[in-house]
Amino acid sequence: TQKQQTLARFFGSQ
Amino acid sequence: SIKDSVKLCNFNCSQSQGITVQAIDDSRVLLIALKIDAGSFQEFRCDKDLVLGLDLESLSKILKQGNNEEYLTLMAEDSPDNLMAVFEDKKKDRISEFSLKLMDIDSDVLTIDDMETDCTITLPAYEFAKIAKDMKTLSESLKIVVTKDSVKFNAEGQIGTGSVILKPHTDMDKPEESVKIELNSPVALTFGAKYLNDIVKATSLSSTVTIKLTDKSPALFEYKLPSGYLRYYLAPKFDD
Repeated sequence: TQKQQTLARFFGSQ
Repeated sequence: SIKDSVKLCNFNCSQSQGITVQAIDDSRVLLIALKIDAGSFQEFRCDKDLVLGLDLESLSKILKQGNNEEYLTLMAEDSPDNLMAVFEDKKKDRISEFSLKLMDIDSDVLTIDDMETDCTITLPAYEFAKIAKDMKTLSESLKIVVTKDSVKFNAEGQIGTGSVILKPHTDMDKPEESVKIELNSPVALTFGAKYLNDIVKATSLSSTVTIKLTDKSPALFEYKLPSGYLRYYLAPKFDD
């Protein structure tokens, strides 16, 4: 089973 | 369309941008970016940039007070505590006024860089909604596999498996019925069916949805508005 990624891994915080 | 995904949202208002919203769901998997250009409104005036912190469930309750044919005017003062909503029928012999309490919402904003895209798919919004809803009954994950000849939606669950394959075609009479695939490189990505079902709640807003996919990156689902857009960025599932 694949793991759900979160957006923080891809997008930077402002 | 978005109130099942996010509860509290800051609505940013400015004369040049109109209304923009960025909101992230609690699980940090789905990001919603809404833009309603000033030109979408019969009249739009914003003397000073404003942030309106709104509870979407509450906003929804207020908006349901109006009838579809009525004019809606939304008003806020500088440094407002409340958002005013006024409904008027065309003859202006029925006027209803509501005031909605605003909130201070502490939300962090993510920076979304222009993404390289492996492929872009455009298909009828209702078609995508049906696939997302149907496949969720089979599995909690939906795999999207795109090649130059087709886009395949694949679900594997306890009771069995299912797939829907769409091939690109152009409908000259009804362009919104067309399926378009622009491909730089083939891609196979898996998404949570629950989130896809949140996304398709926007189906009534646009006749088509555009999906941009890139290997091991969040997908972009875009519903174009008459003047603006509703975009969803969804993080995929994959092995670390």
